[in-house]
Amino acid sequence: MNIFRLAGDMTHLVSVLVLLLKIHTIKSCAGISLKTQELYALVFTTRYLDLFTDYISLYNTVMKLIFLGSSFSIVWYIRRHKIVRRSYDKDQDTFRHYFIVLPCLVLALLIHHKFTFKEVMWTFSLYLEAVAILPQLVLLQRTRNIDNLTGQYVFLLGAYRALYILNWIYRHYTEPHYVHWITWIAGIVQTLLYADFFYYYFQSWKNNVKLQLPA
Amino acid sequence: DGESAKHDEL
Repeated sequence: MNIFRLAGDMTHLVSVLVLLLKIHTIKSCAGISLKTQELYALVFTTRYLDLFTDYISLYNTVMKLIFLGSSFSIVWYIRRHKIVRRSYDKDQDTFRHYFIVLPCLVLALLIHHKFTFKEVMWTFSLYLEAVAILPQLVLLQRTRNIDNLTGQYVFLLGAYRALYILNWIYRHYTEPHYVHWITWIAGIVQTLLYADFFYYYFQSWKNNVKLQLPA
Repeated sequence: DGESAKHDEL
């Protein structure tokens, strides 16, 4: 464990807790893409298949349970909660899951480290996580209203993967056999997807104006 | 092989 990875995990943790807290307190999911949240639940499900088979550390297991629990809770709130579901904008959140899931699945079947079920699922979860934010970014551009918490949520989500890139660089230089080029490529693609959001986020923060994404 | 059998990152 290094400081970059710990900072990355904490940033990721805060991002999902900010979202869960927002939905739980104001009982609204306005501006939140259910599609993205469902994709994240799928990311964690396919990535943490080793939850009960490989014990890494207490921290690792606890964090996996938190991420699984929070992502499924958020999906449950938006789908099932009698008040929250009313604020879900299903007419605008129309990104098709299979446009994202299928290419990632095909890619994972073609490019992976080992052709085993768990390894292909793990690779699939990496590719999926890289593009899972797309429905949310599309929704933000469509609705154009980005309330603070949603802006913070997307920002923290992008920041966590950027911190992970620093962690991969650090581990590459400190651990001789640390080679995870698939992880690195997926992580860089993921962070680049946030790049334009970051640009507009900082612009709005610097000029102290409401965050607006170009149509 | 380069890929550690266990994925120790989240």
